[in-house]
Amino acid sequence: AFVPAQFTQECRSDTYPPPSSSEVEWFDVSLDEAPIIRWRHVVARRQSQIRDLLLQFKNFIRQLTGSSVYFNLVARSLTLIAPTVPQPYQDEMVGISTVTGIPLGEILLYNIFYEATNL
Amino acid sequence: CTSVLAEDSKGVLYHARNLDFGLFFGWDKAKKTWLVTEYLRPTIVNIRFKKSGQTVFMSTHFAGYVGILTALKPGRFSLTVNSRNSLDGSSTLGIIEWILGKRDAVWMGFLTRRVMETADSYAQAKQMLTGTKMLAPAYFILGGNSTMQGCIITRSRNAAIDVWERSAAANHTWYLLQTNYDHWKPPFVLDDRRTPGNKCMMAKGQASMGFKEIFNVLSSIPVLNKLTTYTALMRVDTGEYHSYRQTCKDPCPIW
Repeated sequence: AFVPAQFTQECRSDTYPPPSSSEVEWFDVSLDEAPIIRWRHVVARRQSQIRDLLLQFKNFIRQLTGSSVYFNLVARSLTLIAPTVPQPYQDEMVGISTVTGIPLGEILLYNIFYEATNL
Repeated sequence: CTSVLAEDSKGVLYHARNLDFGLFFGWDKAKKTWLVTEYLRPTIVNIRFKKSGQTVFMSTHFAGYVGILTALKPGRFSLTVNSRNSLDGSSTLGIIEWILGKRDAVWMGFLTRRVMETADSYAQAKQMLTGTKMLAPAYFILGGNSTMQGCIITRSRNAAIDVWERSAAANHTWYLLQTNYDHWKPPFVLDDRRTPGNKCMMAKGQASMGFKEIFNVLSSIPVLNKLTTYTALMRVDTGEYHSYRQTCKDPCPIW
């Protein structure tokens, strides 16, 4: 599948407008609502996709390390540091965890993925 | 990731980006795709953050992620984040310090969210993005609402190590293009999206610049690749914001 960068295609000129099926759906999030509930309607609509994503990541770590122990250890440890996350983000993540049923440590891991992957 | 700030010949500033993610997090041999990238794509949502019924800013998220990677504050500024890896300032130490109780640095996504919620101008956003201590390095691509505004902030954990202003850009002052490498150094030879991106921007030219041609540039291989999840198009002065899920059909580079 690999095409080295030097074998680039010509600059495209026929891709716009993209198909409407690729347009991303809009949601409103009210900053006037309590942080713990303001994301509920968004994550409720995408909870199976979030769950599948985290499951895939969990499987990847299990295959890499040969065990689920490491992922579970990190997720449990993150649950312990969740109270140190600044507000309102802490409450927002608690709310997302509650709606999706995904453990708080995993939601926190998802939210610090940038730093975690950089590490 | 690839972010572009471009001004057309009438002085209208456009800000666009490809968000690429999922490298090395599992490869699907049958479908020839990155697994995490494929699982990320269905989670993408656009959010209008509102206060007292008014839109404060708009952004594109992976649902469940509360930080900001791509956003627009209508009439004020726009912001995208590209990841930066730096051996001398990776997040390892920052995360360890956080766990041990030294919490004077900020998680990237929470900083950008705070910027979008509280900064009222391009200058204020720039000041917050350059001056706040972070847990990991990053590139911040910041667009403004008037001609010649726009910069790329190269961040270490502690400070901005470079601010590349449009006004100071050498050969092509009408646009800036940022991938995942410091702009004053050559990109990694196996991951050069900068050269093809620049080639396409120059081929399109300033006169034809707009959503159509920026989207075409961001849809050209290898700027578009198997890690690309979405393309966002933004215009600060009118508050226009569009984002589209992207896929790259074979033959397509794996990054």
